[in-house]
Amino acid sequence: SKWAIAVHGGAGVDPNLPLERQGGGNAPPPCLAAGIAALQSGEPAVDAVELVVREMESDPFFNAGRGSVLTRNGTVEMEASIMDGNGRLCGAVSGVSTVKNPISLARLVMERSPHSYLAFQGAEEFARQQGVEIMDESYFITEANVSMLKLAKQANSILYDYKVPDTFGVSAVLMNGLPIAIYAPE
Amino acid sequence: TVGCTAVDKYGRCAAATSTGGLMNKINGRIGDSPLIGSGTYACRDCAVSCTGEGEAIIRATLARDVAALMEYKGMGLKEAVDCAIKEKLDKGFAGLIAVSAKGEVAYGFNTSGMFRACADEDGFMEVAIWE
Repeated sequence: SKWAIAVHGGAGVDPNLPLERQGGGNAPPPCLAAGIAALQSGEPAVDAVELVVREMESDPFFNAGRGSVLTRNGTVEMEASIMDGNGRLCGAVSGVSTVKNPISLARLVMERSPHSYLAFQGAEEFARQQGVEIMDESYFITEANVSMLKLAKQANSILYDYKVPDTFGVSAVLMNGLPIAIYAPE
Repeated sequence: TVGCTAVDKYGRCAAATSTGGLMNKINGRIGDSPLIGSGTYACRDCAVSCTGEGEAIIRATLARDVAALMEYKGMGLKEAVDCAIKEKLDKGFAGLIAVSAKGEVAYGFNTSGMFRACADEDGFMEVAIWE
């Protein structure tokens, strides 16, 4: 067989996103190079996808790990899942707020627990049992996301990290009654 | 939301997805990403990772649907991805990336754009946001 890899950030991007913020769309992201190198060296696909997602979780530009969006209480509740098609193994976590790389915790659920999905307090306890890297919650919270939460609260709305193309008949100016420019740039 | 799908030189597929969910979400909200079969899925045929409106992705079991279309209808990867995005999402908005065990890559979305990048052993590489 031949190796192949694909990565994504968020679906839906503000069509007016400043060019300087579109840089990731014009050059191969470092995470892709890391994934390619892993596959070229013969590493299993499951190792490659975990490696790539870990890198993206560390980039505050994306809504995962550091830079995750905030709940209405201003807290972080992250979630992640991983699946190995070789044997259809899977692991997932929800509601983690201190785990630096939720995707790696999901993999530990897959490989070192008798379960496939742990959430909230149970996931946090499992993370500590497994010795994964723990961060203060402030590590995940960015100024941009605090500002966006304020806007969302003012509008009493959930902000999606996707945008709808004009072809679906939705105004390019407003969405859910909000200026489209305030939607998450992902 | 971020995600990655890969197939290694032995034809083993894997998928991973990670997210913070929705801004201003109610505490305790579970999205599609941790729900295997909705936002993430991998089997012998393919691996899929989704992003977008989580509630719609859950209703459509979007990632599993791509695999099921290949498994039960014999569709190719690209055909299955297009069918899932265009026919299965109802009024939801989402995007996904996928790889097949044969080393193919495909993506699809019905939003204004999706940050994505892909590469394969033959030297193909694509990095894009828009359609």
